[in-house]
Amino acid sequence: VLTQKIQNIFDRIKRRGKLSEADIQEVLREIRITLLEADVNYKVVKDFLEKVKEKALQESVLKSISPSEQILKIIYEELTSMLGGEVKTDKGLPSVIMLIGLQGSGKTTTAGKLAVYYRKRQGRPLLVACDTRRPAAIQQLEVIGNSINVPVYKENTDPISIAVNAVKFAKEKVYMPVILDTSGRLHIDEDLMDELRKTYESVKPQEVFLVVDAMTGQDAVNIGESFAKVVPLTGIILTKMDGDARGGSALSMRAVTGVPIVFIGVGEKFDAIEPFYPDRIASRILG
Amino acid sequence: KRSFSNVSAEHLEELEIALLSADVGPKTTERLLEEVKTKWKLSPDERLSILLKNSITSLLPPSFNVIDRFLQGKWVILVIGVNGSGKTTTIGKLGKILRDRGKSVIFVAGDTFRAAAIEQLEIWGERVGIPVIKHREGADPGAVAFDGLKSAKARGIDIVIVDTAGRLHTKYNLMEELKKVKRVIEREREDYQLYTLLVIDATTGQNAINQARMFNESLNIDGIAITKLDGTAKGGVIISIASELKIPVVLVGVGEGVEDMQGFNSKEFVDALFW
Ligand SMILES: Nc1nc2c(ncn2[C@@H]2O[C@H](COP(=O)(O)OP(=O)(O)OP(=O)(O)O)[C@@H](O)[C@H]2O)c(=O)[nH]1
Ligand SMILES: Nc1nc2c(ncn2[C@@H]2O[C@H](COP(=O)(O)OP(=O)(O)OP(=O)(O)O)[C@@H](O)[C@H]2O)c(=O)[nH]1
Ligand SMILES: [Mg+2]
Ligand SMILES: [Mg+2]
Repeated sequence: VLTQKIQNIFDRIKRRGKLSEADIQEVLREIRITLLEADVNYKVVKDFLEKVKEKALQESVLKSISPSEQILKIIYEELTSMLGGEVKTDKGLPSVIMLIGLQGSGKTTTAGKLAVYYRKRQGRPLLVACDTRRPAAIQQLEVIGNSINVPVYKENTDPISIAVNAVKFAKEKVYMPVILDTSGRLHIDEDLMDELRKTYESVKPQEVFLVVDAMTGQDAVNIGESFAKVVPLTGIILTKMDGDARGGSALSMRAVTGVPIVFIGVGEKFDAIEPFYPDRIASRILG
Repeated sequence: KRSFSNVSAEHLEELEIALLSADVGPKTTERLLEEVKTKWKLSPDERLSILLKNSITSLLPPSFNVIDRFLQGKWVILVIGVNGSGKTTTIGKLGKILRDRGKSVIFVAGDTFRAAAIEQLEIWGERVGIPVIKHREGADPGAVAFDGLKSAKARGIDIVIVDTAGRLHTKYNLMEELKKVKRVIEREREDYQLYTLLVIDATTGQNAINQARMFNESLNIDGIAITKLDGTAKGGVIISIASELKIPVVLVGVGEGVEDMQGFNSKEFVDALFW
């Protein structure tokens, strides 16, 4: 555990006497390993360590009687602020939400969770089955809609037309939010990324949430950057946080896209969604 | 005289970045680079990248063709792994390969939990001409496995591939459920051999090691299928998994289509880490 490792380093230093820049380097090395093991991207780790080093080399820390506490405080605060500072307050009901992301990240399940979440906040949600590719994807959303008593819009046409028609239908019948569940896609699949961009342009959803598996590794940076280039992301949803993945990909995503993490998924049931608390994730990343 | 530091510090950093960004993990990366430095002192004319590739390859179990193994005798293949890793899709692809090689295959719809999981497997069954044994959503997965085996034995089916619900390795009850499914299969399999296949998503980071450890502890994994290698993730975690648990990667998923599966080739895998 990082706190213990840093404490051990400082106990050894205390016996020697004064704290030096070399000691700080040793501490930075431990932090680096911890963050890499937590799946924070190596470039993001490098930037993070530079920020920490800058703060740690200030006189107040070097001359402090409890430098390990000071350093740990710097690390924790820097991590929390990079993850998004304070908790985002409720923005009210969006009219259209588009869920996007890699294959298997948890979009369809999250669509159901968001429907329940917004209905609790006086919404009248409509689920939209825009995944025309995956076997039984539409059925999956229908079974979900049925289990939570939320209507599902489906149509035998292409994903972009489904989205456009669903939004039109929602306007007529007064549904809000419209939750568009899209196909999982690779960020390097030009055709599918093009389809994504066209869907966005045709429907202009208020919220575009990138749904990311909490256990994502170094690739989080590529994923975040690529999706952010194609559509303007308004939020990231980190799923499967009920496991033991440390969630370093959250920091990577946030650092590289600047987009806030808005929710975390904490299970397979439709009430298993929570707001994102940066300080909790910071502790988790630090192990 | 060439010293290690002036020839290779920069090159070593490049190699470190390649390994870290491939999800090899900091400790395994450090071990590998230390080994390369040691080997280089003994053979300073050898290229660093070659030494590194050899070190990685020596951590991986020897390659073999798992498909050839499945063509001998009768098999039950139990497919497990965390949520969304690609189990159901992998089963579709694997079934097609075995059927094309002349084997009779059935699928067992052991995911009785997730919405439309059975329907998803049925569509794959239709695509590749393989019958699916199923119960209703909510049925006991052990009971479906039992029926699957009963049907296979009655019809003299060569290969039974059992799909299971995705589950996080940290969930005690779900891991117990899976152990029970395996016990049912062990009890009923007669002359069928059992192969337990863990499916891991290539975009997974260091958590894949926990997954492999926990699933292995509960169920004894015979092999790993790594999926979604058609993305930009390199799947470097399997090096740590191989070195710690000695479990081989046997199959690789490279897309969502029925043809998008290959046998694991360690040379190609190691080369791709450095592209
Ligand atoms: N434990 C857990 N499982 C989750 C969570 N979110 C989704 N899942 C599970 O992850 C698996 C994949 O979820 P889906 O909703 O089908 O993922 P998807 O992104 O729609 O997949 P594609 O449409 O194929 O890209 C399912 O087994 C879900 O039940 C979560 O927060 N925790
Ligand atoms: N690009 C790519 N996508 C894949 C690959 N294998 C599976 N997928 C996709 O990943 C998503 C999840 O696949 P599933 O087969 O449903 O995964 P699963 O493990 O059965 O999921 P659960 O049963 O919900 O736990 C689907 O969209 C698949 O098409 C692969 O090798 N490459
Ligand atoms: Mg989906
Ligand atoms: Mg499945």
